[in-house]
Amino acid sequence: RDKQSNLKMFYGSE
Amino acid sequence: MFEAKLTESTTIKRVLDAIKDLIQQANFDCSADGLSLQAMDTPHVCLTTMTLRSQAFEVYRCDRPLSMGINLSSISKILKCAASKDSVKIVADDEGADCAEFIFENESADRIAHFELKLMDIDSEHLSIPEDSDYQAIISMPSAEYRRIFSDLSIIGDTITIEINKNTACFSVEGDIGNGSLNLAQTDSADEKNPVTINVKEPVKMTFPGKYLNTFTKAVPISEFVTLCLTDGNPLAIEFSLPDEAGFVRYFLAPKIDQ
Repeated sequence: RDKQSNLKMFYGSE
Repeated sequence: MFEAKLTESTTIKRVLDAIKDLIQQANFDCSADGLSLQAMDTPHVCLTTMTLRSQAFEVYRCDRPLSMGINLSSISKILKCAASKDSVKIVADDEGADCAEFIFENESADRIAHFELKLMDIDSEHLSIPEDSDYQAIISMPSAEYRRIFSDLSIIGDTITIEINKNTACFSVEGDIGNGSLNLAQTDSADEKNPVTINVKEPVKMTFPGKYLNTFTKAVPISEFVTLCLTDGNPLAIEFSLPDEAGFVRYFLAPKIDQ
């Protein structure tokens, strides 16, 4: 039911 | 020249314990402000950041910025050779050093140990995290309470939901053997010994992997209190601050999302 998201979906590279 | 001396090895031992189960290797960035690192775990679910500000050190000198690529398991092995009351001095050449020197000295200064740690070239990706995010809900609690909640719940299952409403936080878990939940209310009195404070702009309900929430309990010895910051649909930010604003360990954890 739930899928684990990952941080690259939220934060961009510097 | 980079030179940094901590009065007691406990500080850096605790910080390393808090991060070494999440990341294998990282660049320790040294600047005039202090020592810091940022690294993600391999599946990109959790980002760990650490800062030891220059005021955390008895001696701190960094003539120009340098980056030391360090294997966390290796530095932990070396620091095991320091007694908790020993001072720790880290010395590195800022012109492309291939190793860093660690010097441990006991309180009576009659036992001095030298170690050299090989440095690595690490190609790491830096993510930009918004500095002062406007979080929907912020909860602060004693770190011992954090440990109890997440070590208990993560035994039941790996899907942990955090729901924060006015003055109450609910932590719940769903697992194969059943489910469980725990409600934590804001403490009434300001002079309560172990206060829980809850600030809610908007109620929030999100789900996270329990395995990680439990791993973050490794940071409990760093700090008496922990802060959890939530915004719907965004990563959870968890902060353990060192005493006297000497620094912090922060974790950013990607949420589980509905498919």
